[in-house]
Parts: sequence; structure tokens; C-alpha cells
Amino acid sequence: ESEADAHDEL
Amino acid sequence: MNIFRILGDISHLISILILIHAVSTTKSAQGISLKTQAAYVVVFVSRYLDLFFRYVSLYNTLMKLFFIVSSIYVVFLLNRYKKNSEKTNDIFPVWYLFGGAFVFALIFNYEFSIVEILWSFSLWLESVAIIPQLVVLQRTGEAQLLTTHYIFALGLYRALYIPNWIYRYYTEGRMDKIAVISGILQTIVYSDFFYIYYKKVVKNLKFKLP
Repeated sequence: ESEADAHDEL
Repeated sequence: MNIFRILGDISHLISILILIHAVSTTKSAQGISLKTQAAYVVVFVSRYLDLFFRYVSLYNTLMKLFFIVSSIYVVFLLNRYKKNSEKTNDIFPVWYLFGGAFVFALIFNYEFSIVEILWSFSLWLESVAIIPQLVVLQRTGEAQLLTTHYIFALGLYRALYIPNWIYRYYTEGRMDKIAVISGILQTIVYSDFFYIYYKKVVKNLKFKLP
């Protein structure tokens, strides 16, 4: 999983 | 999700509820920067484009929708109660913030794609979006208590994200450099306000206790 795929915050 | 992240999100949510409450009960937009609020609409819309193609959780989706809808509603309210005759203190050249955030987004991003550049742009813009509001506060001199509570809760949210990131780094080995650095910048922008808030509000409240 790349950093771009990991946006899970608001 | 850890406690810092939840408290941060709650603080963010509360700040918006305070703002909506303050503007609708006083039926006045005085002391609130329309430029800052318009910037938040841009922040949320550009950051949450992933609503269309990435599902994280129900919580995540609902919060994103809340932030988009509530920020648009706030701008709508401010326009409704804005009096054109009033001398405006909302004078900060906000386009500098937009331009600066865009340049930073072009330099710092995880992928040179429209979605990722807009995501990065939203973080940089958010980190400085409060500045027009702080200028209004400074020029007005005295602010309504609710306005200061609003700014405090809003600043607290990103400050609480910092221990959240430290926690995530140690438990998940995860570190979102762009979010962390812009988040620290955002907290620094608030630091002067936090200090004044502490001096004025916290100490006064204590002082009034019997």
C-alpha cells in the first residue's frame, strides 16, 4: 500500500 | 483509531457546531472571517474527493460529508447575516494563502496526479486558513467569547492529531510526512492564539470560581 492509498484521516 | 484522533475529530466537530450556534443565535456575522470560512470549503472539497472512489469506513464517510456540508452552510449563513454597511476587518489577502498552498502541493505530494496534488493542497491551505480569522480578531480587539472558543476548538483538533501521529508511528510504523509537517505548521500558526486564549479565558474562568 502506497502512502497515497493510505489517506484514512480527516 | 486512538484516543487522540477521536478527541481531535470531536474537537473539530464541536468547533463547527459552536460557530453555527454563534452565528445563528446572534444573527450576525460580525467578528467571523468569511475568507477563512470560504477557504475551509475549498479545503474539504479538495481533500475529500476520494469519497467517490475510496471507502475507508462509515465513520470516515459521514465525517467527510459533515465537514463539506457544514462548511458550505457556514458560508451561506455568513452571507445571509453580513451587513454591507459594516466596516470590514476581513482584509487579509487570502489569495497568497491559496497560491502558496498550491505551490507547496506541486512540490510535496505522494503522486503527481490531480487528486493527490489537491489532497496535498488542502492540507497546506488548511494549515494557514485561520490567518484571516486571526487578523479579524486582532483588528476587532475584543472578540465574542464564542468566537474565541470556536478558534480554540478548531486549533485543538490539529494539535491533537500530533500525538495521534506519534502513536500511529510507534504502533503501525506509519508516518504521513505531508500531513505531519503541515499539521505542525498549523499548530504553530495557532500557538500565539493558544497563549492568549490561555491567559484570557482559562485564567478568567478560574478567577471567577467561588
